[in-house]
Amino acid sequence: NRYTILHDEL
Amino acid sequence: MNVFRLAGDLSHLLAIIILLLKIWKTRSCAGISGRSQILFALVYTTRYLDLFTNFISLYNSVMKVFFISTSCATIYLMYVKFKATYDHNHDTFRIGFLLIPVTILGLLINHDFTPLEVLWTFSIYLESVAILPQLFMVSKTGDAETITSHYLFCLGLYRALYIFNWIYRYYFEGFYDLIAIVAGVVQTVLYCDFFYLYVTRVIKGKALKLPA
Repeated sequence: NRYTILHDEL
Repeated sequence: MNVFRLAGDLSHLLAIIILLLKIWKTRSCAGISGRSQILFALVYTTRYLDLFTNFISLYNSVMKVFFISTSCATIYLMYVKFKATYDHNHDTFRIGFLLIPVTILGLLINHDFTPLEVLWTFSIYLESVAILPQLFMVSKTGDAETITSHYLFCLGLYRALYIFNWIYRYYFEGFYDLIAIVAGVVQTVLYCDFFYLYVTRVIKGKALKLPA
């Protein structure tokens, strides 16, 4: 369970 | 990072620079919707909170800081420095009609029900419709300055280029993010009418006047 999902886009 | 993503980011960057230059050089924010600019500032501040939690790359951080700071600067120029030139009589779109549904949608349809993730989702949905007060203002006045139409074109083009980036990433990386894709398509579709006018009029050197 990730706390946040990594968003690499802007 | 692929060529579509980079071109999209540069188009986004260019849009903001054009807008700030227009306001600064003409000492006027006439024809610009303050309501859209407030929505954009809200989009960037809610989306880029991960600046404080995750480091992705120097490029990523610099761009995020740029988008947050320039959107705040635009609001300062419109509502403080060049307040007298702000055309509020024509900027009458009710932003509650956008903010309320987008908030509900962000709470219901997201990747993960955590504060940062809900705020990210909210910002993606909000960005897709944040231009509506500006487009409403252009349709109300019936025209836009050429420089404003360049700004709108670059801003619309940026998400259209992101769609190509998502197609590329789906094929070559197997990556896709449905929330971003659906919102990005909605965002781009909203610009279609404007794109048509831009290509048929502004590129041919005419002013952007709406057909009566």
